[in-house]
Amino acid sequence: LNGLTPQQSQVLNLIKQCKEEQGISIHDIKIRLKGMNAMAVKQAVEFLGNEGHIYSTVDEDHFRSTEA
Amino acid sequence: GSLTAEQQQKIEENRLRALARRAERLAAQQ
Repeated sequence: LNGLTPQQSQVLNLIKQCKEEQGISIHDIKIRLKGMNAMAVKQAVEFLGNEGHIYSTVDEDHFRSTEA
Repeated sequence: GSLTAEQQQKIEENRLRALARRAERLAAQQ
């Protein structure tokens, strides 16, 4: 629908929901998406970053959405 | 906010870069 796989959409939606100034960490994404393995989370984050859907904040491990 | 002004500035720069990238990707899809 939006050019994203279901997994990429799940990760993006989670990042969008985060209201913290520093965003959400990869660690917290993995905890929240228990059904998704670590590699899939990492790949989804990488893809979303390349597409400009998300950006890193205080370090390379925390992310926010450009569409939040 | 517990972030420093420097951190906030870095985050804003990253946000603007990401927005530019998003616009590029959307244009490429046309």
